[in-house]
Amino acid sequence: SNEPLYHDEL
Amino acid sequence: MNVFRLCGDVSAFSCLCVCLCVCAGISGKSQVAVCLWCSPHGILTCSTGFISIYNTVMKVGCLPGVGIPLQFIYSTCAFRNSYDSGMHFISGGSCCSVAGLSFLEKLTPSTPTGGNTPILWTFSIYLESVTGEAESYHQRHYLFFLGLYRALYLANWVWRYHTESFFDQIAVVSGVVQTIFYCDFFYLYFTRVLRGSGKMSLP
Repeated sequence: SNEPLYHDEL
Repeated sequence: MNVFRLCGDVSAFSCLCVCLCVCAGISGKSQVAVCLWCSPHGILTCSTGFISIYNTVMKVGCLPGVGIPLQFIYSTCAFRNSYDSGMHFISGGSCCSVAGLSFLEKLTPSTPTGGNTPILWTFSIYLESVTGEAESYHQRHYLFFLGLYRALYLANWVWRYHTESFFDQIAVVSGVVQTIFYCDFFYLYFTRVLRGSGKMSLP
């Protein structure tokens, strides 16, 4: 599955 | 990983560096709000599952970056100014709770990985949308880097949508809201600071 967008956030 | 996310992260760290060097003009309460969002987010991300070395290093690196300025601010009474309306935080926090519970995709407190957005994540994302308003962040370069960070993250999400066909409505909507909040600061930055017409202040 794709990594969730909110994991990108610092 | 793509160039937009990398530049966005560099911008965020530039912002933290500015804050570490000179924290005058930044509201203590606003910085507390940033810590309230940033710390749980970083800790949750790192503790609920390993994503990548880059991700872990960046998030752990952020923690002292938001905590140390707070220490500076509250050890020096002179900087503890502006944004005294506690009601903003109470009402903002309530709205975030409602938004977080209303628009989440999956009713679980937290989750390691996966496409769903659980309660804590949703709450923290909406919380940043409100506290990121930064009405009291008078420091122009700090604001500029913050705004740049948000804008680059929008590009990051567009990029990921096109390359991975992956889209998270909650994250994108709240990200757009945050970026809109920074637009007026961007405008002031370019019209006044870069043209050298003096001190920046909100309209």
